[in-house]
Amino acid sequence: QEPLTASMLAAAPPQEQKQMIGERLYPLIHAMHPMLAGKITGMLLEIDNSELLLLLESPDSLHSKIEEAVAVLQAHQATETSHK
Amino acid sequence: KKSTLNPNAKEFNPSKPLLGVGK
Repeated sequence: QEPLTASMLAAAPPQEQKQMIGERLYPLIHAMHPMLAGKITGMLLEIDNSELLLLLESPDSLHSKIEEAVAVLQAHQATETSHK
Repeated sequence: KKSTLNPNAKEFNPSKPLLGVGK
């Protein structure tokens, strides 16, 4: 798969831009968290595209962002559970 | 600091199946 560039993104409509980034992020996230990959990808896709491109180029930054998403998700799920 | 990530974000569904998964 060819690397995603800012110019490729700029040529696509906004909704498709997120899909293009998601298609790249998802396999990377799936390798770390197979069960949560769809959810984590969705959370990260709310970040600005310019920052997402930086994450795709920087595995360390991506990993810490994924861990942040997992922590937010787990805290949220714990809150949900305690309200039931 | 508080995370800006939203736990209620919509799940992403990949349009293509992952290669090499499920073998």
